[in-house]
Amino acid sequence: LPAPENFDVDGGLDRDIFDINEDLGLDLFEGDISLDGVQERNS
Amino acid sequence: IVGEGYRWPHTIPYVLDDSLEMNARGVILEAFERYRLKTCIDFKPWSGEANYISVFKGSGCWSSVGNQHVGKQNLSIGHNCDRTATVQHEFLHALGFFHEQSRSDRDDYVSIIWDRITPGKENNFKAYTDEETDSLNVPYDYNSVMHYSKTAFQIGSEPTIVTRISDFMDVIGQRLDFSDHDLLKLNRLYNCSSSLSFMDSCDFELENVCGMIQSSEDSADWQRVSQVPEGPESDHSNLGQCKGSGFFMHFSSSSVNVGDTAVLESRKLYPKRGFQCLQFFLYNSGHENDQLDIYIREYSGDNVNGILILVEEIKDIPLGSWQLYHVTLKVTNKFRVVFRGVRGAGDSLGGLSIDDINLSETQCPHHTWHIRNFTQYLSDPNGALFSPPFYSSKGYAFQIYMTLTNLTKIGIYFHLISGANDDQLQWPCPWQQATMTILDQNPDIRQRMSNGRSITTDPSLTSDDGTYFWDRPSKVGTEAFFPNGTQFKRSRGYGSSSFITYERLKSRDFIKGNDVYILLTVEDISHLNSTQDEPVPTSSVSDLCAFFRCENDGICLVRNGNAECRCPSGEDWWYMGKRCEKRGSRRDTIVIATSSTAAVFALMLVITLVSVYCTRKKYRKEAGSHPANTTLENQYA
Repeated sequence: LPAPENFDVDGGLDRDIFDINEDLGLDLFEGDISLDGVQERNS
Repeated sequence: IVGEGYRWPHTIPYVLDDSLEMNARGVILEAFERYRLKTCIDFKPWSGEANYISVFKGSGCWSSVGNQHVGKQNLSIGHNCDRTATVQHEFLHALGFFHEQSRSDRDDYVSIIWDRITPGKENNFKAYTDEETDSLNVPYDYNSVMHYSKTAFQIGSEPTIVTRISDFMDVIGQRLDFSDHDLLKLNRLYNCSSSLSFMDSCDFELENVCGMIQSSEDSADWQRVSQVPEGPESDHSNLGQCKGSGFFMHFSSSSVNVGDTAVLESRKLYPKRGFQCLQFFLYNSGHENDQLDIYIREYSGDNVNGILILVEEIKDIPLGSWQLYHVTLKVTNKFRVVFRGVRGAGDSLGGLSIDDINLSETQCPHHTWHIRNFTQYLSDPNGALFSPPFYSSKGYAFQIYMTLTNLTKIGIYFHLISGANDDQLQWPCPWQQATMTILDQNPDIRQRMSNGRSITTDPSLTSDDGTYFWDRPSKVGTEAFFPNGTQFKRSRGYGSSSFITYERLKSRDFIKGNDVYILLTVEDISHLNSTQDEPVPTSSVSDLCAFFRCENDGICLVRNGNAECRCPSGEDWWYMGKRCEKRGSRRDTIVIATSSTAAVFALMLVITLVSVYCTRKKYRKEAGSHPANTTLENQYA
């Protein structure tokens, strides 16, 4: 029997930080910056 | 970001939230180690400071920019964000950095192709003004770990960022490690002049040989040379690519007698952490019996000249190629590293050479997989490589699998395999973190951008067929054979098909002299599991070892229903005791034997002297009680 396939944590994809966040539907500033702290400070 | 208020103290308080995945915890600590090696930024567990960073598993990977002075400042390391460079990237944001391509001068270096950007995402390509951000007099950096990749926010398949110098198109977006300019900026922003864990680096390019000294207590000297007729033909630092440079240190065993030595000592070094990793490249063109001994000369209050302590004897050094070696040190006092070349028996035409020495207060990798003639595998469409078998410190046997079949990238996978200790180990294998790193062979450890990936064995993970993924290989693995024909069982691999792209592999010094090094560490990270452990199913092995801790990397075994420790040992040292808590060495035995012999000898001498004295006294007394002219032989006759 052929050996079972290896488990690929990346699912065959080479995803950058921004791709991961985009796939999750996140709409962060510049892709991975949270502005919560800035907004709190300004208010 | 401009503004002193955004700065953190040099030691940043942090909390690893319970929500974090186990693998992410280990990766975050690894990223902290890179900061400690290359910058003056350190991290400590939060102990009530007003502001701290809480790392948690949110949705995605993100951070705020700079110290927001909000008390608990969140930084998310979500699913698939558990990569060392990703954590470095997010913490650089937290330390006050925006993305590289948002610099005020970015249009001089890259073109943003606006009509290729997903509608509504254009705001991600904002450039700041000089009033908002400061580039700290550091040139634009295509190599930055903070740069977007060329495909960021693209709508189709065409790049959204085009570099003005085309060579950099596949350079931008690296997620390996800090670039030189990342470090320059960070160290300027935080006024860093040293780091916590870096100690010394030497490629012998300068004539002062990094302050190393030749010992007078030997028979020969190490010579600074650029080539040796019998090899090496060039140094390891730049493999002879630069004419007039490229030096290394050479001990010519061919010009001395058997048993002669040459001793080279480093400058004095001042440890902070108490553990060190010495890494260097060694070339043998002499005889297989030539050896290199690594000592430390440790200075303490009572020993102003230092005590020489043998740490490792490196024997059977392969002939004819540069080889990477790691030596673990545990020194707490001022010390020197001592390289002692020893001429062995047998004919020698060359000798021993050393180059690219790095000493840091970091943990050495547990194993090194040296792949020779690497490029031959790249051109093979069926290319795939299995490493030799290795054992983890807990006793698990494993193998690494590298796939080279994809046309653009290399994959890497960790496999458990059947091993000699399997009866004594816990199954399914719990919380062992395997870190696989392809070494950037830059001579200076601070400039290396090595690429690593970590995976962690989750004992509750199941395969599609309902079996535990990390169960005993003899139970869930498939039959395999070593090159010598020995049969064993190999479990499914767990890793990534996107370990590194060929473009990045050919950048830096990952392939040097057609050699590649994969550094491997497999360590138990159970202690990072702060939440209550769920009951873990075991196959056949008793849980007795779960409550019996062996010190000093001893391995717990169950014998006759009792937990016992198997203690580690070396050629001239060993651990002993119920929990391997006591250390012994050949030197201790010699000292004990010598002192016992001396004590017995002294005792016998005292007894003899007392006996002689008493006997003489007795006979003198008896002789004194007889008249002077008495004939003794006839007195009682």
